[in-house]
Amino acid sequence: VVPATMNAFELISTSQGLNLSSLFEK
Amino acid sequence: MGCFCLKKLGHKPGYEAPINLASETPFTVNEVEALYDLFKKLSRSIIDDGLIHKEEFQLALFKNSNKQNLFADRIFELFDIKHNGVIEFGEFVRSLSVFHPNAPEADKIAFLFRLYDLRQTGCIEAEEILTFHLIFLLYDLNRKLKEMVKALLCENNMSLSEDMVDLIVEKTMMEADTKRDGKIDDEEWKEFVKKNPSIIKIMTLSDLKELTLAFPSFVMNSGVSDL
Repeated sequence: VVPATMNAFELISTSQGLNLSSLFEK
Repeated sequence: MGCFCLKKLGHKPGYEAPINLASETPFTVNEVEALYDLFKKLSRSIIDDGLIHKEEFQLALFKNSNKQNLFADRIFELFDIKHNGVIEFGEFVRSLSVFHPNAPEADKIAFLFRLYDLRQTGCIEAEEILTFHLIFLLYDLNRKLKEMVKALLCENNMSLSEDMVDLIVEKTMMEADTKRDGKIDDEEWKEFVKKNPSIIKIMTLSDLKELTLAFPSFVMNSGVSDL
């Protein structure tokens, strides 16, 4: 569900492709 | 006999001395060494050539070397500073340094702007060259933002009506595009981020604070490997 109040960039920032923490997984 | 042999440190092409990288980033020498451990792990996951290829980057992010993702592609392109299709060690450290908790916020904001400038339509206007003003990177909010929202929805198997997508994009545009020219320039972007700080949360990786614990490296400390 996409909250109507969410701006587009907040929405985009949830992309897995932007989550670089995965690089640090052992 | 009795001879103590030091194994020569064999670094792959593209390797840069940690002391140099530490001098131009927020990382300490030990942290750069720890990053080298991480880099080696990533760069040998498919082809052991001391470089991170796109497939290796995708494998690290998604556990799948074939997974296509618009945003991961953009991150890879920005990390690939030389634009030669691979990420070298120096590029890896310099790019990740922007994600360091102590990196300047202005660098994070600028990096994110470039990331979202999908087709790199930055243009330099004549007056700005003449007066040495800042280069304005303009981006077509309607087209690019909509493309990114749709990519995100597709990635998460979410479906939203075209009207709802338009609404989200238009609402964001109303807030960000204060000059009402259908584009966001870097000035508007900075203002928009100031009002919506959650947008740059992804630009800070707390993992970078505990690097030496996660990826301990003793090579530089001892100067000897494999002892």
